[in-house]
Amino acid sequence: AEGRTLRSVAAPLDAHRLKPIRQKTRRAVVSILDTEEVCVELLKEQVSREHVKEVLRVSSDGRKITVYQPNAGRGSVLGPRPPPPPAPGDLAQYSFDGLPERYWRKYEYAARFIQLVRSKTPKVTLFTRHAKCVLMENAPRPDFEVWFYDGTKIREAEGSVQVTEPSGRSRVFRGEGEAARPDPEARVYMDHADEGRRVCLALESLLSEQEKRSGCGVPFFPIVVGRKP
Amino acid sequence: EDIDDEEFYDDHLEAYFEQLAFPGML
Repeated sequence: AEGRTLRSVAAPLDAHRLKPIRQKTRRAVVSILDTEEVCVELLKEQVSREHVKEVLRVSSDGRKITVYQPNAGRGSVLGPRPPPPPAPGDLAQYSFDGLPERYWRKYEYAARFIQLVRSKTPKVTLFTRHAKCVLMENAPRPDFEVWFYDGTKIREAEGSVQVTEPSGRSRVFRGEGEAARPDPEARVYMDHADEGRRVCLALESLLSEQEKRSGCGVPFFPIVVGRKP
Repeated sequence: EDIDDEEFYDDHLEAYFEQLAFPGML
């Protein structure tokens, strides 16, 4: 439809503070580079060796996208890192809102991977008397994990709470009201987790504020507060 | 290339997440 932009199907990805990785799937390779740029290499179905036929290189804030076809469209053999960009005349550069629709799925693929990595990347780690609490990087509703020293684990993600006992027995509680009011024993663990999340969010807010104000130019996250008793 | 249904999970990604959760453990 006319006037649709990428923004109507995806938000700009944010790869800040994510550790480098190169992850291969069937028809593409997605990389977080040590520059925090994100690369998607589209693979050509080849019998012998896999070839990279197109590369999307996205800036760490997700707002600039460079597209190129290695070797003038002939492709290049899949290597340990993305093929280098060609001369400026042989590549196309787009803003997030100006990205042609034929690249949207590739961008969404990268954005989905980044969101998955953010949901597993610790931002604030707090050691309390009973547990290690970890607030993840996937704002605005970050996942939260609590590893109790007795072996119990709580994972909060997308509105549901999963309680795993040391035996491995796992239960999921969703929403509010009775459904989320587990038995008294689970409730004790969940109350401690609630307090841990409250403190982690307060620490994140405080440090984000200081990070903005300071001219250090280095990230204040991830941060670890305290240590296991 | 219909890559929007690609699954990312494999042992390689699991090891990367393990390293994030318990840095210095490997």
